[in-house]
Amino acid sequence: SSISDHHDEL
Amino acid sequence: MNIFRLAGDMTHLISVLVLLLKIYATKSCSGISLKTQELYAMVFLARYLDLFSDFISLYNTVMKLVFIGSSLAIVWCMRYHRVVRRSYDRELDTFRYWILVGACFTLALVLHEKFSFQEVFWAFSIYLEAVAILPQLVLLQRSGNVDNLTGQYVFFLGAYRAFYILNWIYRYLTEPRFTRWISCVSGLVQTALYADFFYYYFISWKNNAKLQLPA
Repeated sequence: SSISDHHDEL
Repeated sequence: MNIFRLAGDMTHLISVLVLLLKIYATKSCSGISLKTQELYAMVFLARYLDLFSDFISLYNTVMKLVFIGSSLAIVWCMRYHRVVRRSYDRELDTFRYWILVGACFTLALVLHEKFSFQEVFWAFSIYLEAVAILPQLVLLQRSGNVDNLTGQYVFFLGAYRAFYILNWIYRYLTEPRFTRWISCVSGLVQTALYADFFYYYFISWKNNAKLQLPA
């Protein structure tokens, strides 16, 4: 997906 | 996902539930800063712009909806619920938080992972969350005695980011090239702002006394 990896956290 | 992050998310969820309980059970929001609640609503709306565009997991999506929904519901309740709004300490909750919002947004324009709409708003939400508790801490000092649920709310809200710091240390040690300077530095500042609250909270717990913050 387009997001960079740090968006996996809330 | 690691145990520290899960503990952090659960602690954050507990803080939200304690606040909802306080408002629902006592039909009062005395001691709660509407400004901090509004800042948190901005934090979640700015951070979760990817809510519909990127699916990470059911857990991630559900938690984002819970945080956005609860923060908006609490702001609505404190502003418009005919019973709750009467107990809002309007004259004590006077922190001029637009200065914080402007400073955080300016910083996000300068310091971000990537210069894109989503990343600038993400960095803005991280910086804003670090200082979002300030109106609430100022209100606690002004309003003197703090009721138990309010104290517990602030305690869990502060503790959750401390768990996230452990999560970032864990991920730094276990994942190659894991670096999250924006989150880590902001998280440290955010947790440090709670330091004196944690101290007085611990003292009140040890002495089994009411929580009193020095004016």
